[in-house]
Amino acid sequence: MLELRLVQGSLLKKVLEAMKDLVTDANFDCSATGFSLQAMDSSHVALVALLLRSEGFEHYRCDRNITMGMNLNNVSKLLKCAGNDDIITIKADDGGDTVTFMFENPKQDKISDFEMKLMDLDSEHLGIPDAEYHAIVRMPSLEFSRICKDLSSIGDTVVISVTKEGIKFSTRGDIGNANIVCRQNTTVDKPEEATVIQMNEAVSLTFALRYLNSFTKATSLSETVTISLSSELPLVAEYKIADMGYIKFYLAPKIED
Amino acid sequence: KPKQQVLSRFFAPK
Repeated sequence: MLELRLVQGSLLKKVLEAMKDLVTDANFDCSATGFSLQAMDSSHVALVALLLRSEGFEHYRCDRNITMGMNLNNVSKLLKCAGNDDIITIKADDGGDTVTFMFENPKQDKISDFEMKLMDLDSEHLGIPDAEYHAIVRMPSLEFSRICKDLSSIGDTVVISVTKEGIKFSTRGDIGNANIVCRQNTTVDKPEEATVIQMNEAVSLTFALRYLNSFTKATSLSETVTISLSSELPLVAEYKIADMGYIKFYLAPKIED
Repeated sequence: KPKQQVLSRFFAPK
């Protein structure tokens, strides 16, 4: 038996919005640790890893590990029926083939439940080893989103370089080229407005902008994003979900043959 | 032109 009660239901709504354009179908894994997911996009270029820790739920009951295959677009449709202030409860029976989403409004005078059929999906989990990254940059998530959007009006790919000077985003296209440099800046009013650059080694990698733009759908989940880069490794963009966990996106680079 | 890599080049299936 599985029963997860999330008081801040809007978090789950935002999580689905952040993933549904990247991934069509995915297995949600539920264990004593929490509610998690690892899934790749159809071209196996990008991967999303989600963790909502059990402690973040008001009530968390998971008698045995359960894997639930769902179409993320359908889950998103159901969650759109929940109000932003609603409490969301996810329920499933062991070995059952359905999941129920229950929404309670704050006044507790409207309770809705939606039952959805589960899917049998092949699990394609990748082992992601802990790595020492050459550079780790934390910056406001809105700034990162703005940069990806602006550059994609000029080019399709972006070169992200980290040096002592800062993090540089460069693109080129038919109309010309563009460079945006963000320098380390810790003299800000609020810590989440800072740009913090941790660099062990200079690094420069090329990525497809359309995937980065898709990752920025997670912007509303966190005021900051942490971008980790190493030559010969996929980029990681991590959005922390306050008190609960994270959503991490991995993106394979473009490399000269 | 740089070629788009896939994740399996970097991470092995579990």
